Amino acid sequence: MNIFRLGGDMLHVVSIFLLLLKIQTSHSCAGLSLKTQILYMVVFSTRYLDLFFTKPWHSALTFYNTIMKILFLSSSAYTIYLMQKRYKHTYDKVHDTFRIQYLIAAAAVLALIFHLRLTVFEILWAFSVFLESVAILPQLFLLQETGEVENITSHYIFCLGGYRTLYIFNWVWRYFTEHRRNQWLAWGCGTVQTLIYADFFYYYILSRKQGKKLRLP
Amino acid sequence: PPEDTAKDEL
Repeated sequence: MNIFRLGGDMLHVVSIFLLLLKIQTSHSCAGLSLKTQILYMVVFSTRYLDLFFTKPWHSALTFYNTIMKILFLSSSAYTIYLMQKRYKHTYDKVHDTFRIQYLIAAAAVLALIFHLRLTVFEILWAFSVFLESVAILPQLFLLQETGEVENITSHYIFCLGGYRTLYIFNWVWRYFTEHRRNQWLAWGCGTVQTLIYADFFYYYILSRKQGKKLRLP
Repeated sequence: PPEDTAKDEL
């Protein structure tokens, strides 16, 4: 555990907290993409299968990871519940039309081609890494469709982007401090994911400066 | 064999 990894994880927790805070205080999930939340749920539930096999008390790190994994899974399920049941009437279904089946199919194909070992567990793990790298796209697509970027929604995306950026620093740090197998799959996908956020921030800041609606290319 | 670094991340 290094400061970048811990900082990244904390930003991830803050982003989830912000999301739930927005929904609960405004009694609305307007501007939020249910499809992105569903993709995160799929990502977490295919990646954290090791919860069934790992003893949480094996080490301090596995204990920390177990707590965080349960937190991500449960908060993700709760967010979907809020959007689909309690505040269903505020959900912007008309604009949230990104076809996530293509993202899921593409991630599945890539995972079948690129994985570290030929096991169900490894292929699902690779699938989750590929899918996570594009999971924010429906949310960005929705922002583009409505043109409105609420402060709290942008804070949510900023935190996620910050979390990904800190993970890159974490990988650089680990590359030089640990002598273990390089994780090209996670690094590659993580970098793509961070670039998507960077691209969003660029256009977000540009649209703020010009006082115009957000336009993504 | 050495373990993968990414497996102990989130």
